[in-house]
Amino acid sequence: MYQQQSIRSFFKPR
Amino acid sequence: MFEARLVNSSTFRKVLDAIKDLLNEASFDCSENGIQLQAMDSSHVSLVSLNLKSDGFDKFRCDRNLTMGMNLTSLGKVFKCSGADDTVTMKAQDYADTVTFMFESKKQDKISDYEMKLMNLDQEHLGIPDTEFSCIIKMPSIEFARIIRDLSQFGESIVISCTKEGVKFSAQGDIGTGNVKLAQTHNFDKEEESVTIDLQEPVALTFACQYLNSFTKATPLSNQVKLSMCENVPLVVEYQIPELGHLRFYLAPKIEE
Repeated sequence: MYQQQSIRSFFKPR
Repeated sequence: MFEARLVNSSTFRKVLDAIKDLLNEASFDCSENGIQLQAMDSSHVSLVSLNLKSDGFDKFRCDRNLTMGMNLTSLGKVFKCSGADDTVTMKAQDYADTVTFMFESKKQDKISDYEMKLMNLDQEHLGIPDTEFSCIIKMPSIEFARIIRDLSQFGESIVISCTKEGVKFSAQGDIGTGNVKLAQTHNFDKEEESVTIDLQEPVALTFACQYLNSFTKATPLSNQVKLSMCENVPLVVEYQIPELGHLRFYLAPKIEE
């Protein structure tokens, strides 16, 4: 049904 | 030398209660600007961002930038020893491996101090890009907590959809479906009871109940909560901490497989 995305795919390491 | 004094120790205790579900340990970054924390939950689905401004403290001194890694369960034990009306003073020496918390009762007739070991955490800081959000919803934090709790009974996910008519929360599962619609209501006498929507374009996103429920542990911090949404961007759930700063949670959306 739904797949949980990772926060890492939106915010890159600084 | 780092020293921060907060007359309302209960505010810090509420912050701790709000993040301990998501984080086992975290680094508190101290600078002359205040105390910041940024950490992902262990599944890397959400991100906690805390900002406590130095001028919100009753006394704040930070001679040298300092990162204090703490086990939040241990920190919770320390704050469990505090009274609701106590003042707290946090102190650490430069390059120290411990931090001290001193609690003073209102009448100054009881003073206790607890020293806690610090941890070396391998922390990763993420860059959060500036986003032009499609909609920003402000609503009573208690109402938000109630809706998330109610709808969590129906499924593992909640769809939050926002149009100019209002905001709708929906969940579906084995027993059926649940929908809660809120219209904009402006209560000029009681601003904290208002529901306001700042809409650029309609948006609908799906989020895991488990995380939304964890975020609502921050409800005691603030009368209102701010939800910022944009297509295919993490949800931002923000609680203002009066006079001290804010606690933000970022949650990655779910996508249809």
